[in-house]
Amino acid sequence: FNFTLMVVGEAGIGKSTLINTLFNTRVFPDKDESTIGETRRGVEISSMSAEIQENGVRLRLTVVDTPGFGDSINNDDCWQPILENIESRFDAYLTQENRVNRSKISDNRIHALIYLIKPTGHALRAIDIEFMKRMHTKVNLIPVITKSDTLTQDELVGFKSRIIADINYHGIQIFKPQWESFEDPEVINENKDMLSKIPFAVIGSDKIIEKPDGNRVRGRLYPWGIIEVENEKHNDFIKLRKMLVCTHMEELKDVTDSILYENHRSQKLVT
Amino acid sequence: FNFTLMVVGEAGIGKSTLINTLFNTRVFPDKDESTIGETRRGVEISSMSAEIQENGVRLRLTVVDTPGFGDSINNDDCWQPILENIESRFDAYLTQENRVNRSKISDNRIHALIYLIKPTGHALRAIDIEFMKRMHTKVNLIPVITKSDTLTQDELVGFKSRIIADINYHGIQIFKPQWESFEDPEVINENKDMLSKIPFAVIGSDKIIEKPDGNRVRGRLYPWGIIEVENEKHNDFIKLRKMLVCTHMEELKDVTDSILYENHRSQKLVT
Ligand SMILES: Nc1nc2c(ncn2[C@@H]2O[C@H](COP(=O)(O)OP(=O)(O)O)[C@@H](O)[C@H]2O)c(=O)[nH]1
Ligand SMILES: Nc1nc2c(ncn2[C@@H]2O[C@H](COP(=O)(O)OP(=O)(O)O)[C@@H](O)[C@H]2O)c(=O)[nH]1
Repeated sequence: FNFTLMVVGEAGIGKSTLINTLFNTRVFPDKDESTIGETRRGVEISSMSAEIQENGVRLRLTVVDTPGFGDSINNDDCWQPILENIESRFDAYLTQENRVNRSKISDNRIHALIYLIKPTGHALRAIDIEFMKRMHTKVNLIPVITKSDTLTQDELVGFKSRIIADINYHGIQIFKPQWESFEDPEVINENKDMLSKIPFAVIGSDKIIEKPDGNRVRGRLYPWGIIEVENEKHNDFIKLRKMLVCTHMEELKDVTDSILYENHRSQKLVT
Repeated sequence: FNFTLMVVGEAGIGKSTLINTLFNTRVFPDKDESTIGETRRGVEISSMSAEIQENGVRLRLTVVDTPGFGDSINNDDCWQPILENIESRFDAYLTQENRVNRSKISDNRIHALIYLIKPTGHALRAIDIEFMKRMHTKVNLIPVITKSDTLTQDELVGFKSRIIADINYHGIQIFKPQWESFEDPEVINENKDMLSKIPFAVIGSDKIIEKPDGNRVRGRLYPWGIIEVENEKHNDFIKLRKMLVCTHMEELKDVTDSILYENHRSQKLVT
């Protein structure tokens, strides 16, 4: 079992914390804050793998990070290295598929791209729209609002609806749970519930806090209260995790293989 | 009495809310969220004035906004229009000073520039450093971290110290409360206290929340607690307001007139 996830977001958006929280594993190592300020030129692509256990299944998770995205003063074309990486992985698969001996094809294609959205409260920024327009036909796009504790529940509702309006206006395809009418009603309800929360607004934390009632929770401790990552009243983390790691992982891989890869392959063979 | 304040920060950073909260006045009108997404080209300069009452004194406050700063995909030179605006106000003053009849000089020079820093938790970004390096000899720079409720108290301490380290490393001059050893010990302590909190980390809100104990406070209501803008345990808003509007307004105008303007004037007359 393997799964390759790409994560894109500006420095400080909460990317490392979110990935470590999602998989309960220090996938991203601790930051050395003294090197953060070094102005990188452009985007790097760096890959980290971890063996994790999910639902009793051992999974080789690869997270492809994209440090430098959106961090420069001039971010023209900062999606270019990311698009090239996704396409080169399709090409590598195509090469393997064309071999005589195909018994050992390794699938390193990007199965999902989590695109992190800053919780400004307004709407998508120019860079968000540009990026998603260029990626949505190549990869399963999962936009996620990070640090959603920045916004109150009312602000989130407005923010999410403006994001969805922007996404529809620009004809951007994002990954959405779908269902057939003949499916189990419980599955249908779960999918409808997930769909109603998209884009997910999440909070991440690498700290365990002890609550006044003695419970220990993953969260963030403030003078005014404790934010709980796994409290569904506080944010959509549980839903994102469930969709990504549990209910929709196979679908993400299927769509990558049977639609996104096939489209890339036909375009490539035609030209 | 007049005071001209320039505010610089990317869309969504909390600028309008902060200014309205600082002066308890709707200086910035309600946003029409439907127009926010329009990708502006470059930076605009727009000015709003309000008559406000502070410490029983009537004050004509002018806030110069800089929408578009940092919002494009390519932000090269986005400081240029801002620098030109500051300098053209110096030039306008110089022109008036050189007139025969100088009884009616109107002072529209920028007395302080609040530069808003995103609460990423890491350090200053390239655009923050570039901007401040270009401005600090022309205007009183007051860097302020907005939406500081995004960061826990430990994270804030680390973040502030890295920001100050960056500022010192790049030789950036920021406005700091100063004192003479002969001053009233209470004044000295107040100034030391303010200095220890710089850069101020603030929270803004245009909502009044009723607390469980019946008190009504300006704040933000979350499922996990109520953040209070005017609670000094929650953020530095009270300190920023005091420094800007009460204890250091005269000093900000003096430094502008006797140091920043004079430097600009001598450079101008030499060339
Ligand atoms: N308020 C808030 N802060 C967060 C959250 N997740 C991470 N942070 C903090 O934001 C800062 C940057 O997080 P990090 O994961 O290193 O960001 P990255 O640069 O995108 O990888 C750290 O101080 C984190 O503790 C969140 O969900 N809410
Ligand atoms: N968490 C948090 N949100 C804030 C704060 N100040 C403003 N906001 C919210 O951030 C969003 C954008 O604020 P606004 O002042 O319009 O930002 P501007 O575009 O910089 O003028 C709104 O939803 C505000 O309610 C703050 O101190 N903390």
